[in-house]
Amino acid sequence: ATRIVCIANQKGGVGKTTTAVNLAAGLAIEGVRTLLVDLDPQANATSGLGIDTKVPRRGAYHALLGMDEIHRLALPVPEVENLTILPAHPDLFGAEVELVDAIAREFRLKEALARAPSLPPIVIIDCPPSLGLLTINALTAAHSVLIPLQCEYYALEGISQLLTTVQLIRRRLNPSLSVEGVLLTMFDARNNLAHQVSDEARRHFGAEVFETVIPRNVRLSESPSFGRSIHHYDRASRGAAAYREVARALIVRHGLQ
Amino acid sequence: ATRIVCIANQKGGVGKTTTAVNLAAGLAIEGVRTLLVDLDPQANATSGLGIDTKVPRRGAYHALLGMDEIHRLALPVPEVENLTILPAHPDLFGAEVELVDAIAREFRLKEALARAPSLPPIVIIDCPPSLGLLTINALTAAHSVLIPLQCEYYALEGISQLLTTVQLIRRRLNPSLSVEGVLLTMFDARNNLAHQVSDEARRHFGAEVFETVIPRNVRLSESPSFGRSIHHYDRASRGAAAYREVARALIVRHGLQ
Ligand SMILES: Nc1ncnc2c1ncn2[C@@H]1O[C@H](COP(=O)(O)OP(=O)(O)OP(=O)(O)O)[C@@H](O)[C@H]1O
Ligand SMILES: Nc1ncnc2c1ncn2[C@@H]1O[C@H](COP(=O)(O)OP(=O)(O)OP(=O)(O)O)[C@@H](O)[C@H]1O
Ligand SMILES: [Mg+2]
Ligand SMILES: [Mg+2]
Repeated sequence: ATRIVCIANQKGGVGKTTTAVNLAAGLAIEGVRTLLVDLDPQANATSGLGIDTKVPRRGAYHALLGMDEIHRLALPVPEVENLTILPAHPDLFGAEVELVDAIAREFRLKEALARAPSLPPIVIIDCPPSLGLLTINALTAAHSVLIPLQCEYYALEGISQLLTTVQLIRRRLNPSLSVEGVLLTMFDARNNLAHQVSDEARRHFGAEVFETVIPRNVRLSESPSFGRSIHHYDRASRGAAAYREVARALIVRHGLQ
Repeated sequence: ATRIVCIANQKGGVGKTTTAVNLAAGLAIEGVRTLLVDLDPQANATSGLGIDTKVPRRGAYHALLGMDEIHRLALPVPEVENLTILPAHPDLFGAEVELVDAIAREFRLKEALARAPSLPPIVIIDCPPSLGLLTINALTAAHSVLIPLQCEYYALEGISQLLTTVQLIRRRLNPSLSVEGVLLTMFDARNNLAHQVSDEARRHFGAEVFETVIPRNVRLSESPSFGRSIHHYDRASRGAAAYREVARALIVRHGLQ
């Protein structure tokens, strides 16, 4: 059976895309076939892996609106064996409004994934910074949600709103939705606030906080400008090591092969 | 006449709220009466200025849906003379869906501001990280849009999408919408990428880029946890000085008193 994990947090700029891209690529490098779904109209995960988003192409929008099927739309990611991507395109900006009056509007992604003749062992979904229909589709399709938490004040404040939404989705749309974990991101050990947020998150979430903490590491913010994951841009960096650790934790936890 | 400036960028975490809060407070400290409108359901601008967002209270949602008037909803900001805020509350998460079928849904904020018996010399609007109806309402109500640009790769990529939306709004909803300027944020002089993004932005936008650059400064990320603007948390910091400079530039440019 395929494991579907969505990377969500309505707070902007907390490391959702950086986590989706580098976790998916990390899993692929460990030999686990992975599909990355880019559900953000900004299409950062798509461009961050070297796929030109200015070229009009069919992608996530067409899968959501039922105009084409995921297995025909997914693309191989350049230089990364075992990794395919359902690319995003700015046409996704219109999908939320177009879906508002559609039948079963929250289940479009779940149904599109269910129609796929075959899926790899794991699917990772990158979400936009909002709680609109795109993120709701991801939370409804997923088995679990991985929550990147930037070690800053505003990011911690937003968590309770996200958990309220997760509970609502679990009650009304997806009873099996669980929290894969809270991943601390952009952690700068020299910064007091980061330690305060990290302590507070562990007090709140206990064991749900991943042991691995993603450090603030400039190589992570450079790699998308080369269209590569951190593992192909700078394998020896602290950012690459941290995301490999998270990938390995998921492989062990879910027995991925 | 009142000048209405919205702080917008659909890319998440680029410094919209930090700019809205510290620019509004900076203007107020210079003696210019200012209204800050928090149009983000995350309500970060509201909590960043020390107003409890967990307490149910009427605010921006009620103004948008025409249930109450801005002059009754706006609150004084603790310890900051000359500054009032139209607070946000998580109920704003529902406003976008509720407005979809409403008459003149894009003009709700513009009309609410027009109904106010009196407005201060300047209104600053903080927007969520999306191009949905909340941001569209802000762009339709505003005379100009100030674009915070984080000095990172993904942030620069998103600018063309934002400018496309601004042109669309100018053509269809608000012919007088101009670009107040592009403000470089979280600039870390030690980081190559920051210089590359800054050079690229100046090549693209020329004189529209503010001369003042907001440095990456940990004091800016600490101040919201104390419910204060940077000017009241650490007046001597580089972050405070930079936002005071931007405030003064706006005062001179628009003859604010
Ligand atoms: N650990 C890290 N160290 C340094 N920079 C990072 C790190 N993680 C992410 N970044 C950078 O911070 C910025 C925000 O990260 P990212 O775009 O992944 O967040 P996001 O949550 O996906 O944003 P959005 O809400 O817009 O979708 C990006 O420019 C990214 O390159
Ligand atoms: N110049 C700066 N130096 C250091 N930290 C900063 C700076 N500007 C903003 N920050 C911090 O970076 C994070 C993102 O900033 P902020 O929340 O203002 O962005 P935003 O664009 O409003 O985010 P969102 O898209 O979620 O609304 C916050 O934790 C903030 O405290
Ligand atoms: Mg993203
Ligand atoms: Mg904000």
